[in-house]
Amino acid sequence: TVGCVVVDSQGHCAAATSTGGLLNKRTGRIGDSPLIGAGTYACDLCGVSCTGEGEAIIRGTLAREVGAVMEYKGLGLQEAVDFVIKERLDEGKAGLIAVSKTGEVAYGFNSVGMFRGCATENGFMEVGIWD
Amino acid sequence: MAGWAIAVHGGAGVDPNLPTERQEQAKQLLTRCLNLGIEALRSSVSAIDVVELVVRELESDPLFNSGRGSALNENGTVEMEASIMDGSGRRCGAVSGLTTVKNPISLARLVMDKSPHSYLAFSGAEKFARQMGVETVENDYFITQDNVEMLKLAKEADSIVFDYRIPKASYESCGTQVESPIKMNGLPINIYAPE
Repeated sequence: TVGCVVVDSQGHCAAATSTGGLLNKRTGRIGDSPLIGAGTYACDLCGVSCTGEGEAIIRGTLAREVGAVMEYKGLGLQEAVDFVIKERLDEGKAGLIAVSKTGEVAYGFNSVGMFRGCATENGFMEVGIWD
Repeated sequence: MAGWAIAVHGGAGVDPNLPTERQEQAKQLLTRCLNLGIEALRSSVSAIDVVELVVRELESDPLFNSGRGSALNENGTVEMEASIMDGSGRRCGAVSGLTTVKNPISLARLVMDKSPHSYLAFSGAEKFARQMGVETVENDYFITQDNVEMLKLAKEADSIVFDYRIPKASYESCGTQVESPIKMNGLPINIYAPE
């Protein structure tokens, strides 16, 4: 699975996710990536893209949860990401990347590693795999 | 107004023994995609256009599980899916079950922009692709030798297991793994592989 989340200079957020799904999956199996609110979500507060165990991400409506706890609990972006990864996955393993309309970027995962990269206009840039 | 920001991912759940050169290849691809997005943002390209541009790049490179380099299904073929969402107005588009569309994310974008729906799948999505004139290729364009090998391993273990990057050696040792007590959707959690 691959994904990208962006907030532009106008403060508009967007998210995109694409995948081949699980190795040896049954034909017709749908994962989280095409499900809006599970693998991908964007609103005026944030943009989110998820990856990992699709079935756990679907059951946790993971991407929308980030926007929901920002909206209803007033959490900041990284707080929201950490909360959702910790509280919404049951025993599932997954990761996600997110941006906020205020130009923040965040990621979180409870799996063994996640291929990710992030950058902001003020010059921050990071590419990583492990914790 | 706050500044722009961008993040990309290439999947969660990485083989702890992934060879260093594979790790470097992954970091170089992630860096290339970040720079592609940064350049577009500096030229005031909109967020929705940047996410599509970057994911297309990731789909076209065989390194990660999407587009070319997708994991293989039980039949040894590729079935791809994608979705895109614009925070302005919460518009969205999604596709599933694609077998010939070179860049699934662009078809998801067309579902969002050019159809009255949010989600098209399988033969309906393929028909829409032809109506929209997007680039299509034979299914074997998406299949890599690496993934053919990984599917063979998964078949031998008769399960959906593991991230398909785990080399054979460590995989065999996993063959005798103890049934995990943890269940998800009523099935042992260890049959769910990180994508």
